[in-house]
Amino acid sequence: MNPDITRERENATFDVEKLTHILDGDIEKTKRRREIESLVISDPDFQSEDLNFLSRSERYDAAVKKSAHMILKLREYGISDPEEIYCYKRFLSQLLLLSNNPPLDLHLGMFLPTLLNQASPEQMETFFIPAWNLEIIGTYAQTEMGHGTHLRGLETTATYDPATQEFVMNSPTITSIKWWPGGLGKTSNHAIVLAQLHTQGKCHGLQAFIVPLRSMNTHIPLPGVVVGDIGPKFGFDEVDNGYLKLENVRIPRDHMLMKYAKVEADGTYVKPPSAKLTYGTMVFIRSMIVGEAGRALAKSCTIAIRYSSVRHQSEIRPGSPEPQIMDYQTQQYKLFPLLATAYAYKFVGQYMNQVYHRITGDISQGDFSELPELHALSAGLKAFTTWTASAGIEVCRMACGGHGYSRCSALPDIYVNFVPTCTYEGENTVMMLQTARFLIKSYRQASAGHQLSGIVSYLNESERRLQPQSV
Amino acid sequence: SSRPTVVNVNDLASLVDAYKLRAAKLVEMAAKSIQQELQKRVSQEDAWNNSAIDLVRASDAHCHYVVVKLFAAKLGEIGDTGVHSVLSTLALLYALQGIQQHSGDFLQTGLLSVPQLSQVSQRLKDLLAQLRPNAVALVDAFDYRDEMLNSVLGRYDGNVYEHMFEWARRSPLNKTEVHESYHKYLKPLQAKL
Repeated sequence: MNPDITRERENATFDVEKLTHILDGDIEKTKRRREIESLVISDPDFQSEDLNFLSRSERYDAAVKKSAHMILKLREYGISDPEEIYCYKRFLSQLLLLSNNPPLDLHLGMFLPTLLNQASPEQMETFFIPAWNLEIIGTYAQTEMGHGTHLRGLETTATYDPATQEFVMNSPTITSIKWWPGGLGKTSNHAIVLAQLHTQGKCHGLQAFIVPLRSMNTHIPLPGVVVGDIGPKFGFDEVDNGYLKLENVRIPRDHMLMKYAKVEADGTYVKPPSAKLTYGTMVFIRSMIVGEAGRALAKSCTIAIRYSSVRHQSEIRPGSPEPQIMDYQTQQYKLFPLLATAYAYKFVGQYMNQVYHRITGDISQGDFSELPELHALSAGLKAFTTWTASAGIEVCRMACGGHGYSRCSALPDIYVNFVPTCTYEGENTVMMLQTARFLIKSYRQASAGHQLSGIVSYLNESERRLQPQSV
Repeated sequence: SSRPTVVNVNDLASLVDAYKLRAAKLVEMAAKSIQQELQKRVSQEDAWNNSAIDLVRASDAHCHYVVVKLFAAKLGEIGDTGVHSVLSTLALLYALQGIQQHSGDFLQTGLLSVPQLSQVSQRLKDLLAQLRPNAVALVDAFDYRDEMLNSVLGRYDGNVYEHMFEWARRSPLNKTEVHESYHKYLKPLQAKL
């Protein structure tokens, strides 16, 4: 053990273990997390070469191999709780030096949750078990080459044909080609595709459809499906982010997710109770991203602060030994506010998790009243936390001097794999404007004398309390 | 109800209140910006676009308030004195650093005075010194095992330099003492020059 870091630990004024329990939730959660970590770490099948030294194709190959193995282990260890699956995946990704999006990540993280949230009971029977057993390997295809966060602008069409009771799926333009979904390029054989529903001569807006992409026997793309990998990105080297062009692909009527909106056999459209329900999976992911921001920043701070305690450089007083760089006020000013931010985001992540589960519980009981607030909060907090965490990771890297630039510091990997959160699941500025729409609406209601509830209730007070101050 | 808000830079509850009022004021300013645009007889959509910078600023302030508020609320759940004390210091640091970074908002909305900003800067420096002895323990509490962190610089044992050298030795470029590119390109080039 390095003597500097030993001395640092001896100087602490609080019980580290107790704080860990608070961060995990409670002592039992810490215990369970450590058990899962040990399972992953001690498993010889997960020991691997350093991915930093492999090509992209080799990284993808290694990631698919480990992901397949991960699925078997989830079964073997009896891990079925969605949060534990999420936890296990995350540990595995970190252990394998993967990004947060290994090839099967969208299957577990988006395809299955979308089925759970938006499939009718009959559809659950048809699709869930094959998906759980990985006969169906799915991804979530929403973004198009020419369209991102503005969902109403998506061009992919699903036109209902009552004669055959099928939807005809099309990518009518180049800009409508689905672009970016993880696992779409080479891994998945199905996708949840978001498309504009046309029936009885009318467009009814965006709906989600389960579209078979590849033969479940040969894995060869099906007729009318043009699918492939979009090439190297800034990071995510082991993920086959893909493109998808649909050319008159016919799917049965029961392939539209129909828990809320429905299309009857004759083509009659039945509206969902809330249009926002179609985007429920995105809200889930945005809620999770807030916690991810805390984790990415916590990891970066761990690296930079430990290193700052063992690194000695220059001198504060002439003739004295080189001090630990953490003794420099400028180093403290770089790192300690970020450490505080990491803690703040960890707690906000816990809160978002609780709120998400509470409100989705309400939704399943037919209460949609808090859905707009959840949308606004998850959008704004996702943008707010990912912007500052991304900038913070870079500050941590530079706080490690030249060695922070080496891949062995892990900081470049943390950065390139975290920074896409600023643009995926909704570009951050657009997210902020969605939150603003809710705030302005709430402000107008408050101005009109309505009593607001929830996190915006402070807008009721503003009229009374805001007064200019003398300086 | 018409008394001006007095911000105490040493009191987290007072700072949460300041963040709340900043958010409320910026939402109000964004709403007024839209109103002013509408008075110029532009459409609702153009009024929105012409106020977008103010709207993003308002959302940012709202989210910042939520984060500070939730951090402060978390402290109320913590019984252990040592942990409570160090997290309170972190929460205060977080709140004050946000005020320093967005001092323009707090001045513009009349929530802080210029002399108070000097107090904020001084208090921030005190808090940095106060946190210094606990910094490593605070990151240890995140409980990232070395296998999860995958970082030579962030090793738990702090033996950074030995492992950095070991890691470099594993680079594929070091598989042979002389890389094939020397024979393919450099040697022929040297022979030609």
